[in-house]
Amino acid sequence: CSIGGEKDEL
Amino acid sequence: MNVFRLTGDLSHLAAIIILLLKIWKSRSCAGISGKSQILFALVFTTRYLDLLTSFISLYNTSMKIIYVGCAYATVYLIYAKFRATYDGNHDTFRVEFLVVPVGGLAFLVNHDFSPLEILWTFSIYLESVAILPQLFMISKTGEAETITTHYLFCLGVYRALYLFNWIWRFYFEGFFDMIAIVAGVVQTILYCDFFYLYITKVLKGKKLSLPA
Repeated sequence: CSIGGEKDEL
Repeated sequence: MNVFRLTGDLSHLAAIIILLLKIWKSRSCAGISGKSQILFALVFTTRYLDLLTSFISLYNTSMKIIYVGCAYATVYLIYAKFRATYDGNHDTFRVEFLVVPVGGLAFLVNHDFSPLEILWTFSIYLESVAILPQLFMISKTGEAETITTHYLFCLGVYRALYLFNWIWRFYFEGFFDMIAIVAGVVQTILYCDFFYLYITKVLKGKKLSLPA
């Protein structure tokens, strides 16, 4: 369950 | 990008730099768990493989390279250059008890059964417990150098700030990643005991010493 874009977090 | 994530990243960067400078300047890694540092190097390696596949921003790429570089430099200083000062007798946490369950969980609970995604999930789960050998070592030695406590404080605060970042992103961007959030909550909880000691002792100028 995750909503959102690409992995842009470090 | 929001203020919580930026301060979180800067706190993480500060922790990594503090540790690297502490070892380099004092030419000693006494009190530092080499096992935790190996786990962090593994966390960054498995999480940042996308450096090879996608470009998100200059900030994203440069921070990832700095994190991975510093992590391996720290491991090198501990196990090679200043090996003589490594306190192996107190750095005895059985990391296989962390890596194996985390590896299994990454295969069972993930967003997508692809190699990059499973490695990313593995790194998220591993990061949440990677500090345990260091906390275990401090409980065995019964004390920690003040600079080491500052390192741990910055490291603990970074993921706590990320929790606020996820609240922010859920509210403003409708973004959330349950795997990162649950692991981040676990990771932050593991620091609570240390936060209490840091705030009640170190910030009052005392040395951090545990009833051994």
